[in-house]
Amino acid sequence: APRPHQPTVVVFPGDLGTTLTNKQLAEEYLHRYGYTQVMELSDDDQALSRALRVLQRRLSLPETGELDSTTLEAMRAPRCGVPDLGK
Amino acid sequence: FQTFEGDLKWKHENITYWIQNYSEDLPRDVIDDAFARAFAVWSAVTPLTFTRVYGQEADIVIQFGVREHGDGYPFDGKDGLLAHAFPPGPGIQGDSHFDDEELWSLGKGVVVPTFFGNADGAPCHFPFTFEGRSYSACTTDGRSDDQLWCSTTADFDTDRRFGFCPSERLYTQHGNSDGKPCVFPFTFEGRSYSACTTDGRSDGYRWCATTANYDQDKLYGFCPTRVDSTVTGGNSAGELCVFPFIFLGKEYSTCTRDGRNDGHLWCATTSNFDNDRKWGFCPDQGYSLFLVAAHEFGHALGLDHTNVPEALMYPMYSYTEQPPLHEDDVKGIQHLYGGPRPKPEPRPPTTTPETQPTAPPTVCTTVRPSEGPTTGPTGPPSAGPTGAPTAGPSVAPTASLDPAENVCNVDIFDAIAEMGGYLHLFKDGRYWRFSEAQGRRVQGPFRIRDTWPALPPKLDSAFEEPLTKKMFFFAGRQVWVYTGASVLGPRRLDKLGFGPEVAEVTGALPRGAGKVLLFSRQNFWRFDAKSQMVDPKSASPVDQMFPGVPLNMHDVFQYRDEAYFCQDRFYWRVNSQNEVNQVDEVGYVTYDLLQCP
Repeated sequence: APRPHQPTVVVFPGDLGTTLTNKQLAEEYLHRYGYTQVMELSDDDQALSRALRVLQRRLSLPETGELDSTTLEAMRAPRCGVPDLGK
Repeated sequence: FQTFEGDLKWKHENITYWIQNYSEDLPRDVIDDAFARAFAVWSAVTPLTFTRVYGQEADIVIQFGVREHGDGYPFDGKDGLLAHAFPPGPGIQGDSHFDDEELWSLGKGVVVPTFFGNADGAPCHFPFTFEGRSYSACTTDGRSDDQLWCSTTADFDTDRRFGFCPSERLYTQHGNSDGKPCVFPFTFEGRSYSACTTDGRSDGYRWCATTANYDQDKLYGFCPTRVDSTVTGGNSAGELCVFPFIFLGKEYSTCTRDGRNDGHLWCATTSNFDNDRKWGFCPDQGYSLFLVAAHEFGHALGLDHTNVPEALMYPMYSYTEQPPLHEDDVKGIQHLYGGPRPKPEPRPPTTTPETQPTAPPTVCTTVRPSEGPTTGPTGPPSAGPTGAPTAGPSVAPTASLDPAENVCNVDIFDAIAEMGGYLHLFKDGRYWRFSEAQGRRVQGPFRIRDTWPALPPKLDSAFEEPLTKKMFFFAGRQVWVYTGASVLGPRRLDKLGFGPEVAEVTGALPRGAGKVLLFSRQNFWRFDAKSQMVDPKSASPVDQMFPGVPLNMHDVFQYRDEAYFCQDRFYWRVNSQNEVNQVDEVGYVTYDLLQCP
């Protein structure tokens, strides 16, 4: 029987969205919307978890402190550019 | 709800806003309306009022921009960050910015107005079915003249309702060709072009020649935006899909999700993606400008983000057709400004007509297409009478307390015309009457709709044809003709023989024997009141026949056998003794004509 066709995924030129890892996406999001002051997260998982908890509380998401699918989905959702925290 | 640190709020209640520029995604009147409705969401629950103005002095400046657009907070391309706004205060504070790499709609897909056909300008309905096939964009299928069209209902096969889509084959905008359509191919710098191009320009606007040889004739126009097939994002934002295109060796004649795992539809903007790698995202539902604007205006009034997911001030976008305000939003805004003012008691109908925002004419005209080659049945114009006007204007109170009702407070009138022996002065849905014979006393204001129910509040010009006593009223590209109590219209200006380049009629000078000069900005045409047609070939520049009058007048009228040309608060009076038109007086409309103190 014919095998289901595996869809080919192409990297489109100029398409940034597909090149960030989930963690990079999270770090950029947390910084852009005021959850972290500077991009100091790269090697401090505790700090990332703390920041994620604040975001999850602020956006009424389940508070897990983890970069789970619900949180990632929220980070990919279209939204307003005004930061959630800070001035 | 949350407010900004220190409860930032406006210290006054009559807030002004300025729409600084427009996205090409939506017709301008749809954008104006979306912003007005977004402000109304907040004025309904507070004492705040919102008035549109035209300058930087506005409290809230509204702007469309892409990436870095001047405030140090760059946008991020399609999706993601949609818009942002600043809390109340001077300067940039209060301003609201919208990312023009988004597709702005009313939340349910592209809004494409139509011209001619038989749907009276109704927007396209996507998808629609034609000969059993589904279309999600305008098409030339079924036509031999290559004109793009769409159905304005879901099923053309049964409803047969259609209109022509904005297209460079139907008309062009601005430029120097009076709206004529493109000619393909055309030659530019020796090269042949068979489609619109941005070559030769640095602003990215697509243009074409309206003759076969631009190098020789130098005649051009800008191509209307084809929002149904223009891509966003990718590396060709603003360009059109090219169908068919080749992708991984296969031919595609519609947008596809192949090759992506995020489910977005895309297309190539050249015929071969494999070679050229040029692409962009196809139109999707887009984002409701009304909903996003209502959210951003919440910020501009002092509200911060809330953590109530159902509330308008929750940071994430979600589309709804319900009224957007949640209890949480109302509590927040009323914490800052209090509740709405109690509504005034109803008063006898003859007083206090509605107040309208002042809105001077916009400078840029949207050029409409000339009569399409096959317009098909356009259906009967809406026939009158739509209700008998009262025998005369309802008698206004002799003393009025409201300063807005004092004719002497009006700077610029929408229209002025001599009718029935009275000089009529129209402004924002009201009018005053003035007659030399009646002791120069001004009567009014009266409500336009009480006398001429079919008319809109905002008029561009009016005149009474002495022979037939017919009264013509103009607003935008529409005309109404009152014969006593009955009305014919609105009808489009092209029914009078005007071309697409005429966006408004700004005045009229009856010349006797049923002949009238109709003015549109710097030109005038000869109009025959019997046939109700202008002679298209009669277009002439105003200063050719009336030297010395201002060129950008906003009203021209005849009064006691003399012609008046108005600009701002002034008039230039021209008398035509011994066949020579000469300006013999310049004055103020209110002080010199109406004898205001």
